[in-house]
Amino acid sequence: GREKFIPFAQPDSLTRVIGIASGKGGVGKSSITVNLAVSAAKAGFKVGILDADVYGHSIPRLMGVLDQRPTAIDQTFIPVENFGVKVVSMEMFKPERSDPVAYRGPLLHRVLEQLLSDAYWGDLDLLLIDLPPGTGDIAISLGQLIPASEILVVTTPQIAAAEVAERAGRVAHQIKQHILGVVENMSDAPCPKCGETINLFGSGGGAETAKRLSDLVGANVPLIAKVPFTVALRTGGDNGEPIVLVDEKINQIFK
Amino acid sequence: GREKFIPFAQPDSLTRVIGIASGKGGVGKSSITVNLAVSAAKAGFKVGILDADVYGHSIPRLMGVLDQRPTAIDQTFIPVENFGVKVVSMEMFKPERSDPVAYRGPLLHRVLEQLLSDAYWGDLDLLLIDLPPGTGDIAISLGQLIPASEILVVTTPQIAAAEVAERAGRVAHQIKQHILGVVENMSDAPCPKCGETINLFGSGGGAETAKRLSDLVGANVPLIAKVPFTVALRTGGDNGEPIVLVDEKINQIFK
Ligand SMILES: Nc1ncnc2c1ncn2[C@@H]1O[C@H](COP(=O)(O)OP(=O)(O)O)[C@@H](O)[C@H]1O
Ligand SMILES: Nc1ncnc2c1ncn2[C@@H]1O[C@H](COP(=O)(O)OP(=O)(O)O)[C@@H](O)[C@H]1O
Ligand SMILES: [Zn+2]
Repeated sequence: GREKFIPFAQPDSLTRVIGIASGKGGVGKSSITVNLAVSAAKAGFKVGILDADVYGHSIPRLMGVLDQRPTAIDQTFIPVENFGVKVVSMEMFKPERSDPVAYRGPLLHRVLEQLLSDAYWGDLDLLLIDLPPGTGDIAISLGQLIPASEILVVTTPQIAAAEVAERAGRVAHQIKQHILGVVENMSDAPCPKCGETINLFGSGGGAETAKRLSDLVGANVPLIAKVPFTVALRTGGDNGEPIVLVDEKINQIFK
Repeated sequence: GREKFIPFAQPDSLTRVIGIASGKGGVGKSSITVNLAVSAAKAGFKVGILDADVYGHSIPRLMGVLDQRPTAIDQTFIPVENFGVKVVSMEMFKPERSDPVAYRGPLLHRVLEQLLSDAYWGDLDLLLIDLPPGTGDIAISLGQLIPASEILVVTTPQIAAAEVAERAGRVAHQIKQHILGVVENMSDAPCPKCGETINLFGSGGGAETAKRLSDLVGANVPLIAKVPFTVALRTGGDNGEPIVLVDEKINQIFK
C-alpha cells in the first residue's frame, strides 16, 4: 500500500523519539517509561507514550487508562490522556482486552506504522515508545520508520542481565540508531522494618551494560540513572498512579 | 520442504512434553524450568530442556553450559548435558553468543521443528520447553507440532500480573492444548537481618491466575506451587548451579 506519513520521521520534526528497550522482560521497562513520561509532563513538556509492547502491553494499567479507547474521527484517532501524557497502546485496538495478541512479524510493522501516522498526537516535545523486550521485529521496524529515533536500555543490577541487555543495544547499533544510555532498575532495597539494605538482584549490572555498549559503539554510552527497588513504585503501577506524582525523591531521579 | 519426523508427536510417544509459559518476562520462567528439570533428574527421570526463548535464551547460563555446543553427527546433533539433564538452546546455533537474534515469525516455526526432530534426545520421560514470554509465534507452533503438549503458566504474586499471565493460558486453550496449572514465583521474602517477611511483589496473583484459567477452560486449573523469593536461587542461576541441588527445602517444592 501507499507509504503512510509519519510526522516524527520528517527532517524538520522537533519531537525527540526514544524507544525504551530491554533484553529481557520484567526488568521494569514499562514502569520506567511511564514514570519518565509523567515526570517530563510535570516539568512542562508535551509528552506521548506509544505502547508497542504487543505481548505485554501494560502501559494502560500503569497509566490509569485501562478501559479507555482513543476517539476515532475519520482516518485519525485522538490518543487518551492522563497526568498530562497522551497514550496510545496496541491493546486499545483489540476487540476484547483479554484477547491474546498473536501477531506475526510483518503485521507488527504495519500496526506500528499506523499508530505513528494515524494518531493525532499534536506537537510533542517527547515521544516514548515502549518496545517489546528482546530484539525482535518491532525494534527493527522503529529504526526503519524513524531513523532519528534513539534507544534507552533498561536492565537490572545483576551482572548476568548485562549480557541480554547488551543484545538490545546491539540491534540498535546494527541499524545505526543512537543509544542514549542505560538505566539500572531495582537496585538495593531497604527492609521496611530494620532498614538493612537488601541487595535482591545483585549489583553492577547497569555499569557493566553501559561499558559493553560503549565498547561496541566506540563512544560513551552512560549509565544515566539507578532506580532503587521501591514497593510503592510497584503498588503505584498496579493502581495506575505513577510514583513520581507523589514521591519527589524518586521524581528527581527521573528528571 | 518435507515434514520432519518429531518423535514426541507420535501417538505412541512416552515422553511428557510441557511448555513453560508466562504472560510477561522476568517472572522467573527460565529459573523454574531449570529447577524443575534438575529436580526431576535428581529423582531419577530422563529429562531434556529445549530453550525456545529466542529473545531471552538464558537456559545455557542457568544450566552451567554457557559455551558448550551440541556435537553434530551427519544430520543429527547430540544435546549438551549437565546435572543429568540434556539441553538444546536456540543460542547454541548462533555464530556469536552476543549476536542478537532477530528472527521473524515463519523462521521461528522451522527452527523449533528442527530442534525437535534433529536433536538426538534418546528416550526421555520429560521434555520441558522454555517458551518466549507472551503469546507469540512459538507458543502457537508448539501446539501445532506436538498437539499433546501441555502448558504450565508461571506468574508473580501481584494481582496485576494475573491478567497478562491469563493471556498465555488463553492461547493454549484456543489451540486445544491442556493447561497443567500455575506456578506463583517470587512470593514473600524474609529479611536476611531481622527475618521480617517482606512482600516485594504483593500477593494472590497465582490463585487469581488459576481461577481465571479455570473459568476459561471450564475445568480445574490448579495453583501447583508457590516458590518464595530466594536470593540463593538468583545467585545459583547467575553461577549456573540450580538451587535444587543444594537446598532440599526448595527441592521439595519443585517435586
Ligand atoms: N524500581 C522498582 N521497584 C519495585 N518494583 C518495581 C520497580 N520497577 C518495576 N517494578 C515492578 O516489577 C514488575 C515488572 O515491571 P514492568 O515495568 O512491567 O517490567 P517490564 O516492562 O520490563 O516487563 C512490575 O510489577 C513493577 O511494578
Ligand atoms: N524465586 C526467586 N527468587 C529470587 N530470584 C528469582 C526467583 N526466580 C527468579 N529469580 C531471578 O529473577 C530474574 C528473572 O528470572 P528468569 O528465570 O530469567 O525469568 P524469565 O525466564 O521469566 O524471564 C533472574 O535474575 C532470576 O535469578
Ligand atoms: Zn529487616
